[in-house]
Amino acid sequence: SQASRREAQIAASSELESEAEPWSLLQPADRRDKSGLLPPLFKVLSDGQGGAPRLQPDSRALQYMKKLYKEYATKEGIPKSNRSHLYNTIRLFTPCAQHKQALGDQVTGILPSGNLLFNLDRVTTVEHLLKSVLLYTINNSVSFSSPVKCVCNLVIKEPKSSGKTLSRAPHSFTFNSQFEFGKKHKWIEIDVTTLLQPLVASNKKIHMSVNFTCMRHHLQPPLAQDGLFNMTLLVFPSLILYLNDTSAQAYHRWYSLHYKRSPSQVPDQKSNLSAYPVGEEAARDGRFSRHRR
Amino acid sequence: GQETAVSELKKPLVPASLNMSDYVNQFLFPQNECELHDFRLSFSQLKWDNWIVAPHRYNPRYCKGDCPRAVRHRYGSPVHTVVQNIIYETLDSSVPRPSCVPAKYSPLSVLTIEPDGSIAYKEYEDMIATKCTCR
Repeated sequence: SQASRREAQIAASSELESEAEPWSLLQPADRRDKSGLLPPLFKVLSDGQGGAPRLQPDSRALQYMKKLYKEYATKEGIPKSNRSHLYNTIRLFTPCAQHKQALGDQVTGILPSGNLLFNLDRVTTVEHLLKSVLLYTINNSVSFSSPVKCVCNLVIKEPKSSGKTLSRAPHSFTFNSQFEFGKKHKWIEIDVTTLLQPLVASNKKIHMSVNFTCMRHHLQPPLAQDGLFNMTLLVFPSLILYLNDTSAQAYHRWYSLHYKRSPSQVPDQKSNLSAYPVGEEAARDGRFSRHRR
Repeated sequence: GQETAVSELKKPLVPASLNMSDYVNQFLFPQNECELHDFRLSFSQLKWDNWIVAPHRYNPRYCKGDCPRAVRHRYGSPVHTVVQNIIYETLDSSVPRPSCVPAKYSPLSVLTIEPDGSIAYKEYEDMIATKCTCR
């Protein structure tokens, strides 16, 4: 009995430890408590510290995420149930290194481009990528009388290989996107899911260069003199990852919608079966059809 | 136990000092029975507002109060709770009475600033107590 009790304790502590891991996402990385069983959140509670100093985020990026928070949760922080998507985690990264390049050309409408490096260390192994977006912020509201068409050329550069495996040619990805500019527009979102899907899981750094050219949609390429228009500068893009955190601590919307039920709501098996003398499967169908109704 | 039952029956049902309505009320509306209580806190009180951007206020709520003897129907307690209560009352008072604890929770969405300056929106399970029970 000593041995079994010992085993039970070891199992319980290992389970606690694995449970504790996701909580550390709430904590600054440098305060993760690897050894202690108590989730680091409680350590912060006991220390009364607010966590280590941290880099301040880009103000426009923070403004965007606050807008997104208001869409997804109430003032008290309760997730709004009127959304059916599966992601329970959204991470916004600003490029940690961009090789300075002409910040867009006001005359020809060519937007700033350059090499961008995103450091994705905060994405954990339990977070699975569902969608990724490049987010451009428009500095000032632009005033176009007609919709604008942009062509975007995205080149993803393979991370520096360790030398063993030959680094493959960089992915080049060109696509046309049409944006309706209006007074209210402050952000442009470009979906890059298909391009980044294979990379996010395996790499912690995404290196890309983005070239943007915009013109009035019915005009020739910007070289046509009469097509020139005054394009407001855009700053460098942020990368937004929509993820599904599969850990036990994360809220799984689809689960709580379909499976979570209090015992009193689940019809009693026995009484149901007696009501359907034809057999269990008929009873089960009857029950499901009633639920579906 | 007939003698005790008879003597019990002879006792006045309602103590003279307590009139009938108060006597009945104490069962209908027992004082500090197990129920949900609010505790509104702001992350600035915890000095976490330098990394938790939203929500500004968080009410985790908590369960507090005495567990009445007839817990079965009111709290959806298992029969074990009734047994534990009987053990406490009749056999061994070192066995604790059933406790008033949360039975259901709701999730919470938080917006945090990570140490590397990135921003994270996360939805965490079981962050707000929504129902109490006696166990």
